[in-house]
Amino acid sequence: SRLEETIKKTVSDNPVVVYSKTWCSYSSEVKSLFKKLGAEALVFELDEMGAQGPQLQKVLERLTGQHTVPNVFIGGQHIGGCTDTLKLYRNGELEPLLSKAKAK
Amino acid sequence: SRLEETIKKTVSDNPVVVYSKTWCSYSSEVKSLFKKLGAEALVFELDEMGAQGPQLQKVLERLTGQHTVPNVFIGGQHIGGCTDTLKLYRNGELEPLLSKAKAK
Ligand SMILES: N[C@@H](CCC(=O)N[C@@H](CS)C(=O)NCC(=O)O)C(=O)O
Ligand SMILES: N[C@@H](CCC(=O)N[C@@H](CS)C(=O)NCC(=O)O)C(=O)O
Ligand code: FES
Repeated sequence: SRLEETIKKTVSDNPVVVYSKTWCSYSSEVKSLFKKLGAEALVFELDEMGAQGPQLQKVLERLTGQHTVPNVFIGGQHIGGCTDTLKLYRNGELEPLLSKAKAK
Repeated sequence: SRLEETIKKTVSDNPVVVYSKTWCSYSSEVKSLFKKLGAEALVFELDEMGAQGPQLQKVLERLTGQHTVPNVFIGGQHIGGCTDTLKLYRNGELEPLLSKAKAK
């Protein structure tokens, strides 16, 4: 579908992409982590996109199996949610991923 | 107001009260913490209460200064949100509060 193609292009063209909701603390945690690490994230606030928000969330589920926010991509690769991202960070695996993504 | 009186009575009559939203991970964290500690929490899922949800959230803000969820009370005392509750837990202050509340 067109929305699927849009998402695929967005995540391959941008090193860090976060599908988020403005009221959600898990989404905030992920956004501030990237900020703290100096990684520039392209953020889509699904609750501020009118009808397109729920549509995007549904297509993201089809693409990634994940229906929740935050939904995080680095270097075109689906990372997961807040817990997954924090886990990678604590294991020292997040920053190498970020460097590799920005370097491309 | 009537809603204010209802909340005051609810939190004084019940040892642990959590105003929550079903989709919210911060709310889930707080609910599972109480479960893990064997504390029975009375939970109100504001997103499942129709028009009363937003009304309750507004009155809670008036009463506690907090407009977010989760909104936690123990022994009739306003505790705060997820972060506040976890902080008390890590400081060893939560369980004494819970014991005191159940004992009354
Ligand atoms: N373990 C996941 C939890 C994700 C989750 O449950 N997200 C909630 C918000 S915190 C959600 O998307 N709920 C459904 C919705 O908002 O549409 C993570 O760490 O990201
Ligand atoms: N630091 C607070 C954050 C609370 C917060 O921002 N809650 C969000 C959901 S995670 C909220 O209530 N957003 C507005 C809403 O859902 O009405 C806590 O630990 O509870
Ligand atoms: S909505 Fe509360 S943590 Fe996501």
